[in-house]
Amino acid sequence: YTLKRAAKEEDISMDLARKYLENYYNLPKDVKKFVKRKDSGSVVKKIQEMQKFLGLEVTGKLDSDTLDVISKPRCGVPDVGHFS
Amino acid sequence: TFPGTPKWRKTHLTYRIVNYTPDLPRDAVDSAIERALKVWEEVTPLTFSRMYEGEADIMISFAVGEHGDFYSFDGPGESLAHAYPPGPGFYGDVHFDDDENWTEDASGTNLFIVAAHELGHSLGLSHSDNTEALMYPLYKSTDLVHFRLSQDDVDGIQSLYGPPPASSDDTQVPMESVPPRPGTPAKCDPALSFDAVSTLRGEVLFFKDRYLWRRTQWNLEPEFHLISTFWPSLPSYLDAAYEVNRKDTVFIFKGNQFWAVRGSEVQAGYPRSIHTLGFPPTIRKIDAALSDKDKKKTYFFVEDKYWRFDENCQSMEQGFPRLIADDFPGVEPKVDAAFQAFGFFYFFSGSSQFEFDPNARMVTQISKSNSWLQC
Repeated sequence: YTLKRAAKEEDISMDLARKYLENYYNLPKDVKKFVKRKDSGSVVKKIQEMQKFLGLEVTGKLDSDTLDVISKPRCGVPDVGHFS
Repeated sequence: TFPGTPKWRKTHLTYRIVNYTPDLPRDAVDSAIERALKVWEEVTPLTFSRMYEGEADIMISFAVGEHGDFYSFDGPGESLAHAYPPGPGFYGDVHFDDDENWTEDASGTNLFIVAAHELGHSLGLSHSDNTEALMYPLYKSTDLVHFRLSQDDVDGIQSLYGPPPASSDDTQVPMESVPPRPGTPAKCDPALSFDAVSTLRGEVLFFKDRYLWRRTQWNLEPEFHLISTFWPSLPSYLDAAYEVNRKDTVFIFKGNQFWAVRGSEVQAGYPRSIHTLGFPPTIRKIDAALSDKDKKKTYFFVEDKYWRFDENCQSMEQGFPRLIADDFPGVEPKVDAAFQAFGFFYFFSGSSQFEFDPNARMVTQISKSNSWLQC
């Protein structure tokens, strides 16, 4: 049960981060690829870009500080690029 | 700014509040939007007028979920609002997520703060990575009473539209009736006056409106900053300031209140009422203050009189107030600002500065107020 819950929490975090990067950092919308590629270069790069912009420690990982910040209320305008 | 640096090609813009949130009375929404526009109006040549029907440059609306622009809102929390950069049609428009709990204070999502941020987008500012900036993307409940744009916001918007036209109104008026005086003061304006002057750890700070010039001994060219850059919670349009060296503290006055700052930290327990210093209740503000570091006395100037405060006893001295003209002959009776340096008292009155020798009890030099600013 504990393992399953931990796995579920990780999925929620991944989903939150995926949506955040898609909405505000122009990450291409592709759920399955994101989950598979969560350690791949392009996703790590996007996470780093987000962390740098928001003044977080740049780890490239979805650490607790990063997850905390991306769950905070914010403006819906993308941080990089522009409305498509 | 946004890619391509979109900006309005005119300085007078129209806005329309298309609908209202049920969370707030209509006049509270109107007021929040007006205040938010004023934030940008004060630092640019832009002006705004309201339309009640038809297409305005900035159309402001509240909506939930999908609302016709392919950028759906997402229920309570997360995305609070969005706005489009300058341009025709939907460009320039502001949308607020009505699933938020909009409030006038910080108990929910403060409409004024979010509106000021979104209107920054409407005028052409993108997000800032400066965490102090209004244009930083994350919502934070700011001290609403002392809300100020950061230097980053001001630099950003002025890179698009320039500063506001200079103001010629330098009249000191009580706190309650201070009108918004737009304009970035020019240090070499021959009519320049100061709100307050104080030393700070060997430097001299010249306060004017929302700004200060910082003159250091190692750099003759003064630095120019927003007061909020150093002390975000302090008001602007100050009345007086002075430093007590042995406490490493600068006391800053506005209206009937004063603050104590040490370096960039505003000290706990402030603001306090000026009446705790021993002023009679009839005194509602002071014009200038000067700390005589040698004698450990502080002089407070109010209209044509002055009081003297004993820093050792921490009390106002007996026999005051006295007339400025009696004890500082040659100095204009209405003092805007004052400070002590090199054994002299420097008094500022309008665009004039009086160098006063306290030992000889005479004015030794009269010059322009901005003579300290390399003009």
